[in-house]
Amino acid sequence: GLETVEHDEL
Amino acid sequence: RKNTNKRGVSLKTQELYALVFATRYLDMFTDFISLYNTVMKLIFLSSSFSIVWYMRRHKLVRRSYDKDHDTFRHQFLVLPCLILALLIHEQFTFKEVMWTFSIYLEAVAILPQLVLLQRTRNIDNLTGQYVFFLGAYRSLYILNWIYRYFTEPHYVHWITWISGFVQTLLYADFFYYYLNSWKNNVKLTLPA
Repeated sequence: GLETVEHDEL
Repeated sequence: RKNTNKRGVSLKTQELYALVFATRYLDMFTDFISLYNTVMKLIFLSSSFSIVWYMRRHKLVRRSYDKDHDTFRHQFLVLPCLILALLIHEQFTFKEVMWTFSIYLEAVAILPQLVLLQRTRNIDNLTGQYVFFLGAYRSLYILNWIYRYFTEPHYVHWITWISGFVQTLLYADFFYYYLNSWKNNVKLTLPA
């Protein structure tokens, strides 16, 4: 599946 | 709480910020990044919603809030950002489109506040400082993006970078007038 986009900034 | 004349603060901008954080932190309980990240998300959500609640509910503040001048219509900002998020995003999932919407919306959320400042002739210090530090916080992100771009492989986030850059540009002229008023020690007034 699509890799989940990780957002590590606020 | 002391100076109850919330004249300078735009409720519209506060509501847009609450919407930005509500749509951006949907993954707060599913993707754990760090304790700092989770704590700050809770602080951003609680502070933005409590400001909106306070300005709407608190009788003292509500009376002095300048609703005749704070007339910027949200939908002129919310709808284009929503449409843009549906067109340009990194992944077409609900969470990702909501996250992208929040990134676009944050870039323009300050507009009602800047318009209100232009309309209220005398900008009190607290409001001027508040807007200044909001902008300064955002510009620090740009330094962070530059650092991460040069230190982390494959660190590329065009959506975040362009939105953040546009947002900082919106503050640029405010910074110019704010720093001038500070340097010449005169009252901050923005050109109409």
